[in-house]
Amino acid sequence: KIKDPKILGIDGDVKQYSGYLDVRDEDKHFFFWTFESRNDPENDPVVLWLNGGPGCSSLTGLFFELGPSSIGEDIKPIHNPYSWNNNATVIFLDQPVNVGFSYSGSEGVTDTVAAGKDVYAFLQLFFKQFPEYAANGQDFHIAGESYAGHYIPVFATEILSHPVSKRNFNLTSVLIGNGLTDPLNQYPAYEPMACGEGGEPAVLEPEECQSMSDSLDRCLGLIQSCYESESVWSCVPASIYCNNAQINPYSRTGKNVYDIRKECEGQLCYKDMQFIDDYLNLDYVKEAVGAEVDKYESCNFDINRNFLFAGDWMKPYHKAVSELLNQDIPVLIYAGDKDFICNWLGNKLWTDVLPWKSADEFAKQPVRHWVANLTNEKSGEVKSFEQLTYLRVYGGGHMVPYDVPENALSMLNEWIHGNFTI
Amino acid sequence: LSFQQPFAFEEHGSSLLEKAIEAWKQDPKAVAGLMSDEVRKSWDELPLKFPAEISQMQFVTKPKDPSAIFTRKQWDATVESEDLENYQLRVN
Repeated sequence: KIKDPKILGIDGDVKQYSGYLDVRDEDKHFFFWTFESRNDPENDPVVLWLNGGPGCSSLTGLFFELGPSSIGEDIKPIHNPYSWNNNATVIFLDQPVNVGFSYSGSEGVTDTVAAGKDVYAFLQLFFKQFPEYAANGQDFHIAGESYAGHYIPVFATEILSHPVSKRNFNLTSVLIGNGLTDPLNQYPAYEPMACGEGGEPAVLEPEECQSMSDSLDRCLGLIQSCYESESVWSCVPASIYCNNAQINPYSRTGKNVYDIRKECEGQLCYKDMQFIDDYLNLDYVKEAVGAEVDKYESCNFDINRNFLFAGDWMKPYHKAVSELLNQDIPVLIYAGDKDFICNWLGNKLWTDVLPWKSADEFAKQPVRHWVANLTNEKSGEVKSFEQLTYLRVYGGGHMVPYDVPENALSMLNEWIHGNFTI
Repeated sequence: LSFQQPFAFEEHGSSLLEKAIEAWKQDPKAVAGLMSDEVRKSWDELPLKFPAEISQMQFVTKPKDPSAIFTRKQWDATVESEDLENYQLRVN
């Protein structure tokens, strides 16, 4: 028998499950790892956590940000007192296939919509096997960050497309952190963020800022063509042109694209990320969780390229957010304000202009201070009306729970236990 | 080096767009009908504007090496559902 994941010493006192969703005819296999709530699993809500990339493993979110343990320099787990499973059962799913411990005999999916079908099937079977996580009417939320700003709206609308009577679970809300959701309204924010208008000093020379401004119209024209046709032939050049013109000037400085205060060091700009790879590649760890691939990698850049060349990057998936809001699903868009690549300015811009049934009222709302319940400190700025909430989180980079763990936990708990108010 | 890269496509007699059409096994005539002049122009300009990046582009991904996969058999539970015939969940 495969050893129990509990032997790893990661929250050994809570129930946890790992395994695979198999898609037989396509030879696809999705890895998941679930940790029960440390508090009251019979009544606490359930959260599905998704990392982005595209092509990055959700286990990086587990060990780097919000799971019950991080991994230290000695490649051993360190208890995280601010884990998101303090008051919720949390599922980490490696998707799409060929990411993390997930694998496929084929090349796998290359766009967000196709990935959504598999995630729905996973949730149906998960809640069939573990009805105790829905039996008492527990809420279910999908949370994630970065490219999950694409995934989550689409996955959520896929779930809603199935009648409630046929589902083993209800979708209660979604949370998107530092996401890429509406490129047309987010790409104009790269230049101000890099050039001193995002709350941190400029990191580019004035001529580079000018060059970014000069190329913006062309970039937005291409994104607009992509929005209109949604054709790979329009969306691919938009991605290549805009990423090179708007993101590369910053990348070339050697600064951390996920945190404007830092330099880019090691794999994915954080040297500690390597500890996770080293840990998950230990034989006894793979044995305990039942991993079926011999090598774990945090991010699969082939998948990243596949999504880029499928034209997925620039597609207007924000339309799915409008759909969710119009169906009264609460949506929290949060953004750590030190991130460059999916920065708070861009996230504010797109939420301000998003069309939905209460868009006019949302636009009129004032921006308020957010005082986190757990720390009782001014921790951000919030704008909210009915189902839509935008939250700027002070001091957070791309991965908010990594930089401000206590405030991030406070945000989650205020949202899922406080009737979706921040 | 970068300055030379755009011409690498011409030396092989194909543009970036032609390379993409070939790699993705598309019909060039059908593709031409899908693009506005502006978008078509952008395909032509990309190698000139970003030579280093474009020269490193790969259009096709290799499948995962089968020798890197080993299936385990002894799971605590295997779950199926009538309405999801193609799927199963294995749980430890």
